This record gives sequence, structure tokens and C-alpha cells, in this order.
Amino acid sequence: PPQTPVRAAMNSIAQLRVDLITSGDQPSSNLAVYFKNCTVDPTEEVLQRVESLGLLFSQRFGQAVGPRCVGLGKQVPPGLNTEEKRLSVQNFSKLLNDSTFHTSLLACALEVVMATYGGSTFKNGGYSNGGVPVETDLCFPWILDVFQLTAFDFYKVIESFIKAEPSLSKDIVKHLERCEHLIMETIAWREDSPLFELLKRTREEGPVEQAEPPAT
Amino acid sequence: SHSYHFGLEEHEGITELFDSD
Repeated sequence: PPQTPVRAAMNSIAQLRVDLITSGDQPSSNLAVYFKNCTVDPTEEVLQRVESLGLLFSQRFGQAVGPRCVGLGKQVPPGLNTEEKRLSVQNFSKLLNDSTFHTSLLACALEVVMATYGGSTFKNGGYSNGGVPVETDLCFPWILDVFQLTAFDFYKVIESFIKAEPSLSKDIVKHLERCEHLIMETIAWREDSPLFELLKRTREEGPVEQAEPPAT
Repeated sequence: SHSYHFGLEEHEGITELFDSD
């Protein structure tokens, strides 16, 4: 039977709940091994960061939607197996101790949850108990502002996140793709973007290889 | 139907993307 928008949203929510219940709220044994293989074990720092960013998110989310604040899932998806195969290394100390990587990953996970539950409802105007209008546009790129994360860094995790979570619904993949396009087309080109510094550095280092001659 | 277009090549991944060296 044809899917109504409500049915599609309900299915996405059901799928997300299954995914979250199946994966639990602790690092998988697989991820724990990667943590142990690191020169500096990032477990404690990851736990602390998830805690502090979780609090930050809850505060801002609470301010935005009013007092009906939601509980927050606490999971860091790994997706490192493909990296191990690709690079033939098991020590991901640098990556797994990188705060920007953690923040981007958590932002991506929260964006998935908000897109699944929120859809268009977060866009509607709202008022707090005191009758004061509250911030209600929680659509992307709101999460970047909450975590003070650059779009350029958020962009880096999108593809790996989708690859690592094959059960994401079609609508959510589409949503992440829209975020990606928005970053590519506008947000990454704003004045304070780290992209410009990177372009400058690449240029100073000189061209790595000759461009291919144009085809006839 | 909808499928995500994967842009990274086989030899690229998240490790390099976060490596600023």
C-alpha cells in the first residue's frame, strides 16, 4: 500500500528504536578493542565528552522546545573495521582521541535522531511557559551552533556514518545528503570556514601532481 | 528509489579526513 508521510515517519522511528536497542549504550566489544589498542586509551575522555556535550545539547534543546526535554542516547558508533582493513593498522589513537571527530560523530547521531522524530515539527513556532517565543528551528545547521562545530568538520563524518549504519532509513539518508549539499553549496564557504586556510596551505605546498591534459 | 552517492575513493577514509598533518 502507498505510504503516507505519517506512516513513513512512524516506520523511521520504529527502525531507529530497533537500531538503538540492538546496539546498546556501551561501546561495542569491537570498539573497546580499538580503544585498548590506542597509544592513549580514549575511553575516559570519550565518556566525559559525551557527558558534557549531552548536557549542552539537552540545555539548548530544552530552551528551544520548552520544558519537554528528551533523554539522550549515549552511543558512539565505530565504523572502524573498514578503516582497519583499508589501512592495515589497529592503532587509531590519533583519531579516537580527536575531540572534533567525537563532536562531529555525536552531532551526526543527534541530527539523525532529530530528523527522525522532528521532521517538520521542530520548525513550527512555539512559546515557553512564560509566553516568550522560543527558538524552534532545530533543523540543520542548528546542531553545529550548539556544539560550536564547523560545517567543514561535520561534513567529514557524513559518508562514513552512512556506510557504518546500513540500517538507516532511506529518508534519513536523504536528510543527511541534504545536509551535505547545504554544506557544500553554502555553509562551508562562509567567511570563518577552515576550508580557506586549508586551501591556502595546499596552494603553498604546490601542486602534488600534474593535472591531466584535457581530453580531445 | 534513492541511493546515497559515495564520494570517497577506496583509498580515502575518515582517518585521513581528520588528520591535519
